[in-house]
Amino acid sequence: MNIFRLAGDMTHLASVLVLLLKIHTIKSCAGISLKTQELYALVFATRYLDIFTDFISLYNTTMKLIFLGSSFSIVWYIRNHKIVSRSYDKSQDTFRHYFLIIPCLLLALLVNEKFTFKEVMWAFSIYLEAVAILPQLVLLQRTRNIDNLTGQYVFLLGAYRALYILNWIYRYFTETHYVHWITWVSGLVQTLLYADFFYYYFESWKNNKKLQLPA
Amino acid sequence: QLQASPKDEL
Repeated sequence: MNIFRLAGDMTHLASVLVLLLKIHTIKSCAGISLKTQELYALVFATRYLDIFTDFISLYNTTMKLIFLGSSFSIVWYIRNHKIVSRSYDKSQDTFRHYFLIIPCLLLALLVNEKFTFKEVMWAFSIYLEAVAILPQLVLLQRTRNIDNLTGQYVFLLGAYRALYILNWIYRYFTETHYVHWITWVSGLVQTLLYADFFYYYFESWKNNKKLQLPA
Repeated sequence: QLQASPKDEL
């Protein structure tokens, strides 16, 4: 494990904590896309099918359990919690899941490391994670006042992806036979989706203004 | 035989 990978994972963890903080303490999910959260739950459920069959490390298993548990509990909170669910604006969060799920599934059936159920599901989760942020980005554009926690949440998610790219570059040069086209290409696409958001995030930070994305 | 890589990343 290199420093970029660890920093990436910690940033990912921090993004989840920021979102949980918003939900638990402020009891609000305003500006958060349930569609994106449901897609993430599906991403982790399909990627970590190996959790009980392939042991990599205690760190790996613990992180998997954290991401599975947090993603499903976030979905539960937004859908079912008495107070939190009231702040969810369904009319703004209109992205359709299957526009993303079906193409990712077809791609996973065509492009995978091995044609087995586990490997197809793994490839599907990689493709789906790459585009799962789209409903959230669409919702951000529609939101007039993006609160700080929501802005930080999306920023941390983007930073996590950027750090993973540095991790891959590092591993490519330090490990033999480290080539992973599926994760690299999807990861690059995923990070590029944040480019526009990053631009406005830094602009608002530089000018000390509230974050707002142009429609 | 196509070999799937070990998945050590999250």
